Amino acid sequence: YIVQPSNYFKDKYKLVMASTLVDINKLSTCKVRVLNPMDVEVTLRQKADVGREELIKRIVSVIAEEEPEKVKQKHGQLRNVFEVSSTQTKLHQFMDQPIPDHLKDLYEKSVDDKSQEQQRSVAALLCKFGEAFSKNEWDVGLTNVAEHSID
Amino acid sequence: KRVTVADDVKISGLTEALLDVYIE
Repeated sequence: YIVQPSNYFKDKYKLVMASTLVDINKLSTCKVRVLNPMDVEVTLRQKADVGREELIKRIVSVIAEEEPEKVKQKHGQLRNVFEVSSTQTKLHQFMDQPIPDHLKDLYEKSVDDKSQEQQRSVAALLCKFGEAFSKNEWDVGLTNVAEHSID
Repeated sequence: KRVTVADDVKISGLTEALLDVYIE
């Protein structure tokens, strides 16, 4: 059979499912590849209706019979396709550095009701991206405050 | 036939997963 996402699945979950060729005589369950392209965790409940199958009578060719051995041992585990650790490591380099003068006001406004650790993170973030903000009215920087009327 | 999730599963953001499903 070929398993494909149902319209209900496409509408309800912000997930992408790959159409997968399965042999239901091999195992009681089949594995289909799902990608979560969004930044939020998605929970799928047991028995959730996620797809439909279609009987394939004749297979012309199969590109790969199964997952590579390494991946096979990690069934059910999730693989990151987006690495964030390098950014986080770099941010640590800016921890406990003095906040640039032109961002002190922004920092004070940003850290209300935040924990000590969060305040340190905000300070490090502002230090890291300090050059992105205008230092004074003559410095356009990478961002600029502009006023315009709304029709 | 319906294709249903075999067990509760959480899929983190920006990841891909192999999902166990039943074909009922």
